Amino acid sequence: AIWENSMDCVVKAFYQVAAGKVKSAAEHMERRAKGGMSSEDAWNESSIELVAASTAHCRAFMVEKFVETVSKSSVSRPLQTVLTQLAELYALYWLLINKGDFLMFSNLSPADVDGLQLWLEQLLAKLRPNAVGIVDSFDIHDEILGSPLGAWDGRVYERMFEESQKSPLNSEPVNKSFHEYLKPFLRSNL
Amino acid sequence: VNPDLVRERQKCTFNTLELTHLLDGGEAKTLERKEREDYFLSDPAFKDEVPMEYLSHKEQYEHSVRKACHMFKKLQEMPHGSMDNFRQLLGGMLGSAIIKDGNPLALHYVMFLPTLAGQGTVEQQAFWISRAWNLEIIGTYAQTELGHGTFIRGLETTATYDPATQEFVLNSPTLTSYKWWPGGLGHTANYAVVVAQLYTQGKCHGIHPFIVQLRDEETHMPLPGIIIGEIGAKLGMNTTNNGYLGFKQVRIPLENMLMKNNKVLEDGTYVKSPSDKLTYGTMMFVRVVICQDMSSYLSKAVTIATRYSAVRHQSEMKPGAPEPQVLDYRTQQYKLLPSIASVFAMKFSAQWIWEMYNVVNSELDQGDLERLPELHAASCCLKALCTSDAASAVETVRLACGGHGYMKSSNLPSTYGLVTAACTYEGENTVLLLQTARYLMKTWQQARSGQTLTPSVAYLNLYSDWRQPR
Repeated sequence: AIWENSMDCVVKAFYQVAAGKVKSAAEHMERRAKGGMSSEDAWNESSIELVAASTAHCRAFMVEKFVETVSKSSVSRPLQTVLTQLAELYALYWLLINKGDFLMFSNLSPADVDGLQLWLEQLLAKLRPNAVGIVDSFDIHDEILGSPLGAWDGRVYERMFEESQKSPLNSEPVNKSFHEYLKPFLRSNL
Repeated sequence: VNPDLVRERQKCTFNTLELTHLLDGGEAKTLERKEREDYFLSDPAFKDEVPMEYLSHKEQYEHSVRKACHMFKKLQEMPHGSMDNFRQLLGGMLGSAIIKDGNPLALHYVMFLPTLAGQGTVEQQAFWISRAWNLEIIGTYAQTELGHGTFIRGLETTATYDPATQEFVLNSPTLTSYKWWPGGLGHTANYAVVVAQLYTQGKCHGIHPFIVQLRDEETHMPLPGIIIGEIGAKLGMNTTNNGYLGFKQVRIPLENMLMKNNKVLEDGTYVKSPSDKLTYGTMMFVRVVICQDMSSYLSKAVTIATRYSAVRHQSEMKPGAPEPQVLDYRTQQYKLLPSIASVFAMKFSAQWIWEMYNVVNSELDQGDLERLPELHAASCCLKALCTSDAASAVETVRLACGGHGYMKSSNLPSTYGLVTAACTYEGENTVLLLQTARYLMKTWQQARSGQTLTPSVAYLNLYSDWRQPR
């Protein structure tokens, strides 16, 4: 029951949390039913916990499938390294977001949290040089992206300005609303 | 090319093409995708003279119908047609690049045709699918009502069998029973599969699907007794032409009930299918596809935000030093990189559930229903998590682009509109999570009584007596 900063331990912890939440929701529902509540009311009263249990169950297998797929993929070592870092980042991100659950239901202790936070920050630093490379690999055509902010050539400001010229308001130097509303309004205030 | 992006690409430590091939499923698939993209994107008929957002709601719809018709005509003329092409055009990134705010013909292909295939008899399939496939008719799928969404047993529209004329009489007893939401229903479709409570011989037999003609095939005028229109502007997907539909004693022939599973005989006798669970297949397939689409939409959003973050410089990290790339700030990395990781998590989970779907479907064909509840539970919660994660990640990366991400032209607001819609359609997320919870509660009882559990929940046995150490 000692926490280790390893992916085996992390994946196991996700399942411990899921099992803990399922168990907790089931026990609370049973307690309500034993207290005389109808099963439907007991279900409704416990539904916040039930939703959380489902979410934890799903998150556990998303983390597991990510880690498993990466470890089984036959890719080059440099790519394997990046994919492993992404899988670790995904797991740690959700673990730290929900650390209260892990402190309650897994063998994570408060003293271990600092180490996990540091691990996450190190992963961000390691992935930083490859961020553009990873999204380039998605290989999305500029026309599909449809965004001056994300085009392959990075001409963000030129493209944004070009887009602004498409506004129908820019088709004439003075809009008719000036003569109809603004001008009389300005005079009336004089 | 912007010099910052050149530098970023120079320092990348892996072969980006290798990852592209991995994500596409191989080099051949990458080439196939690129050919498909060139085939559609090079067509000048899909170019907008004026950005769509500057057009009125009505004009946007009219342009989308024009593009959708041209798109499907081109698809039928394609030398190597495949389901991948359909998928990409209907829900995928390519389709949303051509028609940014929703395809008014999508439900004809995504729901109408699969429902005919999944729930029609062989004779019904031969007649209706050929008419639908040849675009003699345009269909949609009308299930949700103003008063009822995911809880389909509560639907109020009635189909009462009249043995004297061998017809069903469709009726909307209340305003809340009006169909509400189906894509293409407003002004595009002339037929719909309508889900209604079946009454025969004075008894209600629950909900069943019926093919109903809505509009005249020549004039497109609504038929007598059909109350139909578009529901109005929404947060996003404004060109999907979502509609409403009411019935005032509309008569349809007996053979218009889809009878692959349950049947009504000429005298009104109701014959129930041995397993009504067989109709769950289409629903689960759609949920698997949604997970794949969420991964695609998110990959688009993170590409926009990451490249922008490499080009954008902001503030002073050290006094007197030049403004660094925003990508160098740890807080910016925390917004972008977990969102990038989510693209992979969704993609790999969708692959896993797709494999499970195929296994369970082949077991179903042999009459083995054992793993159906497990698949149902997994597809429910995975759809819920993928859509809610994608919606919050798109919003996070939009914020990572500051004010520029708020521009419509950034394409992040439209992407958010498409993604957040999926949190609601094909089963509202909280309702789906509660369906998974029902399965988990049953499984928990089985675990406690020492029974063997199916693979995705076997961990409950492992940790059933597990206690946190402190």
